[in-house]
Amino acid sequence: MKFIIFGLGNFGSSLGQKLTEQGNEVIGVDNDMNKVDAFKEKISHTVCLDSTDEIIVSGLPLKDTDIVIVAIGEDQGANIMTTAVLKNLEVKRLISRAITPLHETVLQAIGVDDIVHPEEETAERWAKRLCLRGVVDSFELSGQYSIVEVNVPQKYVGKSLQELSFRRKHNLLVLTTIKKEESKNLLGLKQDENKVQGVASPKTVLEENDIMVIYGANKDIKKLLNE
Amino acid sequence: MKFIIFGLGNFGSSLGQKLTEQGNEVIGVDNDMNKVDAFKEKISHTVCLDSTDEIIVSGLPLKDTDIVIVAIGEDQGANIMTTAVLKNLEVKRLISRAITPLHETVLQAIGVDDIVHPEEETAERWAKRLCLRGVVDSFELSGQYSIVEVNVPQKYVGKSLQELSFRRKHNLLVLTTIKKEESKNLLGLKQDENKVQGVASPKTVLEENDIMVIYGANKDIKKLLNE
Ligand SMILES: Nc1ncnc2c1ncn2[C@@H]1O[C@H](COP(=O)(O)OP(=O)(O)OP(=O)(O)O)[C@@H](O)[C@H]1O
Ligand SMILES: Nc1ncnc2c1ncn2[C@@H]1O[C@H](COP(=O)(O)OP(=O)(O)OP(=O)(O)O)[C@@H](O)[C@H]1O
Repeated sequence: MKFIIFGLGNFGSSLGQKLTEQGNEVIGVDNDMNKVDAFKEKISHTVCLDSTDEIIVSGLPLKDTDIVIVAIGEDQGANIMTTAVLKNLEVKRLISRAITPLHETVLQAIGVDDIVHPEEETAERWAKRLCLRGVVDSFELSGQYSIVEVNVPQKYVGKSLQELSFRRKHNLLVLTTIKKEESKNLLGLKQDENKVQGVASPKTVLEENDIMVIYGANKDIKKLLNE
Repeated sequence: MKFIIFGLGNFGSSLGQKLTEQGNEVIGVDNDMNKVDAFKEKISHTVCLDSTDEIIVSGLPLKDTDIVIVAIGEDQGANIMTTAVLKNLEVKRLISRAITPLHETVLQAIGVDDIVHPEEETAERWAKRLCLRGVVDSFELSGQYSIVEVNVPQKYVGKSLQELSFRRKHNLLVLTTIKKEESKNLLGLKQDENKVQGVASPKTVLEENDIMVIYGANKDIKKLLNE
């Protein structure tokens, strides 16, 4: 797919690099030449221009682009101007980053397809992760249900999922387990790697130091962790 | 649980608010009085002080605090100094935000328990979401397996999970479905709300406009979406 990202700060450049690594065609735009140079090997194409200038921006291949992202951060004015310019040039799908609630209201008024809040979205994920002890990572589906990675409690070690009947007894689904495996990194140094053990089946046996990935209502997950 | 967050920018203040909403005791610290005032109703306690000052910081209830987070962003120097001060005061668990790879190396050298990259972590999640068409949101477990929210393909509408046998035919687990329900917001205006339909059972029937949440190997998910 084809992307154009305006603003190569931490969020914009990370997004540009990851999309490029996944095989997409990405144009990274910034008016700071240092940024344009810093990422020219990591993003498919980088270009130096002022994205608030409608005439210059209209010179980009916008008609062929699937998704355009405005990732400019601190300069809310430049972010809003760039969003307005792109809306006017009728790009297929427009995603803008919002910095404050007022900024978000303006973006909604202009009419973007999606709004990103990079810092707030990470804060939400870490708030869950830090609160539930034994939780390695988590992904919340709409407020009351989550997918949570937890260390296998000692009392379940050596038992199979069929024996433990998570769905019947705890109303939870076990998706898989994750095992830590030692591997060597590029410098030949030992490092721990997390290996997902496929899709869980009733015969899967939980072992010491495994991480199990479970899905269910937050209150049921909390109950399990507090037992 | 008890938290202290240094730096009430977007990431720090969002984290402080969410942890407070979840019933934790949070102290939010910033040397900018405007920030301290802005969040005094939303974070349990807010305090104005310069976190690079070891004497002043040692006056905080660090011994009783479970987790300390350094969320200062742009000022890498202040972030590093604050991290060093807290490490010296032997806090129980120290998490710092890293802005650049060099900054991260310094934090690892000082010895923090966890490092957060707010913008990069959100970029990773959006890169997946933007690449797979039909994907509403996704959560990746270690590189090859993901949990993905997808629109129910037309050909599955009206069929039960038992009929579709996702695990046997596609090696995928269906966790649940999400339905859009209309509700009224605080201003009495209609808004769409996503409602998770509990934990899926073999009898669950997929309906038009549902979102189904599936788990499996990325290649198997891609195969399903491309059919
Ligand atoms: N008018 C403009 N045209 C093109 N690029 C711009 C313009 N204004 C700002 N930028 C670029 O946007 C990028 C991101 O913005 P900035 O660094 O201010 O935000 P940030 O909040 O620090 O970003 P992040 O949190 O992602 O690191 C910068 O590299 C900056 O050069
Ligand atoms: N020495 C210090 N003591 C206390 N607070 C500090 C200190 N230095 C900076 N801060 C605060 O840290 C907060 C976050 O830092 P800053 O706003 O520079 O980063 P940011 O990258 O914009 O953050 P975010 O991306 O989370 O919005 C600011 O509110 C600032 O006042």
